[in-house]
Amino acid sequence: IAPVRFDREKVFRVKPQDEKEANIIKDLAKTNELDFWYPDAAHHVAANMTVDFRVSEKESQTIQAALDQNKMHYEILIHDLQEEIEKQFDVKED
Amino acid sequence: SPDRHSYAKYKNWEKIVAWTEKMVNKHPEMVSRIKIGSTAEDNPLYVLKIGKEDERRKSVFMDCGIHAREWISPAFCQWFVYQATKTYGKNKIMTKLLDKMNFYVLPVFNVDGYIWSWTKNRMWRKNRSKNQNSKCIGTDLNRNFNASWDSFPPTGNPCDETYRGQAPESEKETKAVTAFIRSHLKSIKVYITFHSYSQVLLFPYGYTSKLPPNHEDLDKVAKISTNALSTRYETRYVYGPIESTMYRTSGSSLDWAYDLGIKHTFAFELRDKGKFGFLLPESQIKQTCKETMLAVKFIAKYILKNTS
Repeated sequence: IAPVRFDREKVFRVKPQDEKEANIIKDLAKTNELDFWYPDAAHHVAANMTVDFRVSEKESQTIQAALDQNKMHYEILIHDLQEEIEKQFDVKED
Repeated sequence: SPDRHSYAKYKNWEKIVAWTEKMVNKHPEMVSRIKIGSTAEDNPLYVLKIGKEDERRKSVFMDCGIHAREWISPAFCQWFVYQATKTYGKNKIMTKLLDKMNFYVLPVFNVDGYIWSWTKNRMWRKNRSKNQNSKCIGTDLNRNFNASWDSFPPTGNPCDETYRGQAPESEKETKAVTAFIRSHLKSIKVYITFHSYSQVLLFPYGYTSKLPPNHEDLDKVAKISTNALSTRYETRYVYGPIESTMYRTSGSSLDWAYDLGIKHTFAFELRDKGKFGFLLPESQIKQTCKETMLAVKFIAKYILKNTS
């Protein structure tokens, strides 16, 4: 199996302001493949919690449109995950 | 030299195994390696025992790498062993701790998952055991402990990242660790498990909002150790019970160890707070380890002084 690549995958940070917004994230998790970084899983998402999740390039447009449409506040922590994976090795071998 | 082990870089499993052998060879009077079991894919589970032979002394059990993608965690366990052996006889606190206590360090708990995160999928979290009647692989080892295992939240789907396994301690890795801790229960006074990320220091419970009987003591230790941590680089940690500080979780090693009778159990969620998340750059490894050492040394010192 070739190693998985994460080209142009994104990590979103969303702060649901209330139960309604928390449920929007949970619903998005049902129809999109979201890898929750914090909290560990969709069922933990609650109002006023910082929520970080990874999403593929393709689905990120759907996610962004849904968040914009619902006027939810979010930021993109990582724009290209594969790049960050390669950049984490930033110390030369002694 | 080629076999030099750089603590400022992430190491794959093969290099960590070689490092364990090197530490035993270099410090035979202080370091011994115990094979406590094997994984779903038959990799060995090694615990390094740091300290003198006497098994009756108070001891600390620390595990790293229960979640495969949290690479800073195994990096800290390696750093701890390195610092303990290097500063014994030089640093007053470490010398006193090692003269009176033993440390059991499990550098990588989820070996199969860690290997997979290096070779196939950097974002992998669970172990690599096969699940009956499902194409989905893996169990979240930190949901597989017998601590309110099947209560809320629902973690019964093998395809979930937080799948709890078929039964409590269904996983070989979990069984190996619980068997070791049970057999050393008389001496183990504190259990510490290292995760990332969030910069949080947690104590029981996760499976209930009920506070443990000694929560004031746990809170005090967490407060002082996070203060000690912040003295180095002003890294701010939040601390508190899992359930109210993060969210409700069942089947965690922390709650299990506490209910088994180890009345001081802590979980570190190491750097950072999300800028890099699981992909903390190597250039932050040393700082993260140095500051965390201050907290761990305080906890050990406190336990040495305040437990019977």
